[in-house]
Parts: sequence; C-alpha cells; structure tokens
Amino acid sequence: MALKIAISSQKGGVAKTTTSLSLGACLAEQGRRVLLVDLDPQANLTQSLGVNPEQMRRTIGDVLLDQATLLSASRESSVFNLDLVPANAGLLVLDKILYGRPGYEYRLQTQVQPRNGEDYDVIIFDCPPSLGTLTLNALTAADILIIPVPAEYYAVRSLQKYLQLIQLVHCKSNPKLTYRLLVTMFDRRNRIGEIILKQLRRDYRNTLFDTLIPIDVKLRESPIFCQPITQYAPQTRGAEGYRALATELMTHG
Amino acid sequence: MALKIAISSQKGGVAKTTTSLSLGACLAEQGRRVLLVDLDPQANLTQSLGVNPEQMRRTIGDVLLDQATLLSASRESSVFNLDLVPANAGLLVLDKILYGRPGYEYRLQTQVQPRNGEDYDVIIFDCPPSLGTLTLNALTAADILIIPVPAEYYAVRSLQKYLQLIQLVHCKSNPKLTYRLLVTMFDRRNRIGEIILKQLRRDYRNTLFDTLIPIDVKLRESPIFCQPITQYAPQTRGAEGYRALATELMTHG
Ligand SMILES: Nc1ncnc2c1ncn2[C@@H]1O[C@H](COP(=O)(O)OP(=O)(O)OP(=O)(O)O)[C@@H](O)[C@H]1O
Ligand SMILES: Nc1ncnc2c1ncn2[C@@H]1O[C@H](COP(=O)(O)OP(=O)(O)OP(=O)(O)O)[C@@H](O)[C@H]1O
Ligand SMILES: [Mg+2]
Ligand SMILES: [Mg+2]
Repeated sequence: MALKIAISSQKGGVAKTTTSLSLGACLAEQGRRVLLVDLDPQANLTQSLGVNPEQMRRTIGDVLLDQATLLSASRESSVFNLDLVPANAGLLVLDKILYGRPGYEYRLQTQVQPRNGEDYDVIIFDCPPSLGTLTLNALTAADILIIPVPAEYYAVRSLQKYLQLIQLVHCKSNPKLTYRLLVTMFDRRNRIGEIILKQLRRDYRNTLFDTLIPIDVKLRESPIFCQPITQYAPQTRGAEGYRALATELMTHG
Repeated sequence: MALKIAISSQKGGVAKTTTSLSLGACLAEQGRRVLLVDLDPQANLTQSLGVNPEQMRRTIGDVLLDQATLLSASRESSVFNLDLVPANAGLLVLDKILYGRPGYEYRLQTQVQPRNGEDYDVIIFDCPPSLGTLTLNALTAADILIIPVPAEYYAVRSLQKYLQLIQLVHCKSNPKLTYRLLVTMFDRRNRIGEIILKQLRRDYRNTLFDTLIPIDVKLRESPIFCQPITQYAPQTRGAEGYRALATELMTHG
C-alpha cells in the first residue's frame, strides 16, 4: 500500500508546492517510486516539472470526475522514479461542480485504492491555499497531512483555526488521518523567527518535525529551470533539509 | 463617492494583506478617511489591527447576508482615519451558501452604494488566495484591482491565467473595473528577481505601478505588535514604499 501524504494549508505562500516537489524528489532519490498529484488550479507543481498545463490531455480533474484512473492520468517526469498527475485551470470549475454532490469528498480516496497502491510507494497531494472540495478530497484520501508553517505571524495565527477544521475532517471522513507541522523558509538571522520557533516548539512539541527547512534562494530558483532541488542544486542547505525530512518521515512517520 | 480598491491574487503569500493594511494606513496618514474590509476567512487583516476574530459581534459575513450595513459592521481601529470591517472563520461557510444564489456577486456592490460613500474616501477589500464568491464580490464592487506580484517564478506564471479570469469579471459583472500590478517583496540583491522584474516591465508596461515595494523585515514584524508600518517603523523602506504607492495611486489612479 502506498503511503499517501497531503501537503496543505489555508495560508498562502508557505511552501506547499516547494515541499511537495522537493520531498517527492528526495524520496525518489532514495529509491522509492513516487507519484505527485497537483490539486491546485494554478498548477504550479505541474509547471515546476516543465509540463504546460494548457496542453494536458488528462488531468486530476478527469480522475475526480471518474473519467480516467489515477494511473492513466499519470505521466513520467524528467526525474527517475517521480511521476506526476497534472492540474490545469479547469479545476476551478470542478471545485464548484463537485460541491454538494453526495460523497464528493471520497472521490480521490476511491481512486487511490489498493489497485494503484502497487505501482507507487508514496503518493503526494499538493493542495491549493483554500479549504474547498479539492483540499477536502486530499485530506480524506491521505494517511498523513504535512502542514508547512513559516515562522511568521500570520501563518502561526492561522494555525489554530486550521487544526480545528482538520479535527472535523478526522471525525467525519478520515479517522486515520494524522498530521505533522513542518517549519519552512526558516531564517536563522531573523530574531523574531527564533522567538516564533521557540513558541511553536512549546505549543506543538509532539507534532512538529525535528527537521527545519532553511531559507535557500536555490529553492526559489529551481522551478525556473524545471528541476527539483535534488537536480538543480543538490549540495545546498535546501536539498539537505528536504533529504533530512524524507528520512525522518520514513523512519518515524 | 469612495474609491473602492480590491487587493487580490489567486497566488498565496504575495502580500495582499500587508498591502491592504500598509496602503490603507498611508492613505489615512495623508488625511483620507479609509475603510478596510477583510474578506479572508483567515482574518489576518483583522488580527493585524489587534482585533480578535472570535469575539466579533458583526463581521463582513453579516453584511453579505444583508443582516447588517457596511457602516454598522465597521469599527474604529487604533489608527486615526482607518476603520475596519472584520472577518472570521464563519466566512468559509458563507462562501458555500452564497454560491449558486442568483446575483450573489453583487451583494457587496449593493452595500457600498453612495450612501456609504459619504463616510469614506477610500474602501479597500483584502481578498483570500482563491477565486470564490468572496473574491468575486470584491471584484464586482471595486473600481480598481491591485494585484501584488513578487518577482518570483510561480507568482508570475500564475498571472496570465488570472488576468484571463479578471477579463471574464470585467465583461460579466463589472465593466468599469481596471487593474494595476504591484511588485512586492522586491529584493535587489537577488539576480533572478532583477531578471523577472525586467520581464514584468516588458510584458506589463502599461499596468505596472512605477512604485516597487522592497523586502523589509519590519513589514513582517509589524502585525505582531498590531500596528501598521506607519506606526511601527515609519522611517523604513517598507513604509516609504507604501507612501509612494499611495501618492502614485491617488495622482495617476
Ligand atoms: N526554503 C525556501 N527558501 C526560499 N524560498 C522558498 C523556500 N520555500 C519556498 N520558497 C519560495 O517561496 C515562494 C512560495 O512558495 P510556494 O509557492 O511553494 O508556496 P505555496 O504554499 O505552494 O503557495 P500557494 O499558497 O500559492 O500554493 C516561492 O517563490 C518559493 O520558491
Ligand atoms: N515587503 C515585504 N517585506 C518583507 N516581508 C513581507 C513584505 N510583504 C509581506 N511580507 C511578509 O510575507 C508574508 C506574506 O504576506 P501576506 O500574508 O500579506 O500575503 P497574503 O497574500 O495576504 O497571503 P494569503 O495568500 O495567505 O492571504 C507575511 O509574513 C508578511 O509579513
Ligand atoms: Mg502552491
Ligand atoms: Mg492575506
């Protein structure tokens, strides 16, 4: 059975897409077969692997409408062991269509049932910065939720409310869902960041990953060259950070 | 008649809230009566003025459900000439309820009709990072849309598609809407940022503001102290940047 990971946060720009791509690439580098699923209408994850969302034959939208299986919509990327199910702007309309249909939140879960599980070791869902039907599908299908949290005021303030909403999903549609917090874009030179980190370690001691992802301009540059950090700048702090995350995740879960 | 400004982008973390607060505070400093309207369920703008979203009697949600007028939901902030209509997490549910009701996108526009116009010179709508009913209400009610764009790959890639969607709003529900692009969080030391800025100036010459908002750690810190940048660190590059924006906006529009 594949390990299914959702990367989600209501707060925007916290490194959901960067984490999906980088963690996926590090797991693939360690020999695991990884499937990335882009659930964001902006299709940033799709773009970061050099795929043009406008030219897609099949996307995750077709899978959610039961017009294609996850496997048939997946395609190989430029990275060995790393496949992608792309997204495009059509997901915006789908978000509206799905809402209100009975059991809409179980569509993705049904698609990742054991049949697909044999093909991949890990499946990663990159979510948009909202709590609509697309994110709800990912939270219902996932085994574990990773919430990226930069050490900045707005992201930390949004966290409490967001965790209450996750609790609802846990009770209603996915009782097995566990979650972990990941500090991203951490800048050691920033004294306020250090204070916020101490506060996060105090308030969320049991759910915070030990691994911190440092701020690294190479992570910002790598999508321009359509390469994950493991190929674009494999010796940088960003690449090391995500390698450490991949190891921590697969040993302690 | 008040000038109505929507601050919106589908991309997350581009400084929508920071721009709403800072631009609003600079316009208030210049003697204009400003109303900030928080349309994001995360309520970051509300929090940044020291207001607790959990304790709100009236929010923008009540206004959109026609249970309160904009004026009755507005409250004074700690800044002279700067009022706020707060938000809370209840907006998440409202987003779903409104969708599908005929004419739902005109609710905010009806509320900001001339009657409220006499009380304020400028009304600023801070939007969530999505294109749901809340953002659509702001785009329909606004005279001008300001799209914050950091000079980074994902935000620039998302722009084209976003502008196509804005065109749809322009044709369907608000023909008078004009838009401008604002470069935010600009870091002169970053060579890729300079290249992207040149590209933006080439592709969007007529809509880009001349004013650039520089990266400034004081902008990141100010919400922790519940103060806009004009009070927290009035002499910094961030404060100067937003003052220049306020002047450029009110002289050239
Ligand atoms: N560790 C890091 N160091 C430096 N820059 C980073 C880091 N992580 C992410 N970034 C940059 O920060 C910006 C936001 O990241 P990203 O787009 O991955 O966030 P997101 O949460 O997916 O955004 P959205 O809410 O729009 O989906 C991007 O320009 C990205 O390259
Ligand atoms: N010019 C700047 N210099 C430094 N930091 C900035 C600047 N502008 C914004 N920030 C910081 O960047 C982060 C994102 O900004 P902000 O929350 O305003 O973006 P947003 O677009 O409103 O996000 P969301 O999509 O979640 O609504 C915040 O921590 C903010 O303090
Ligand atoms: Mg993203
Ligand atoms: Mg915001």
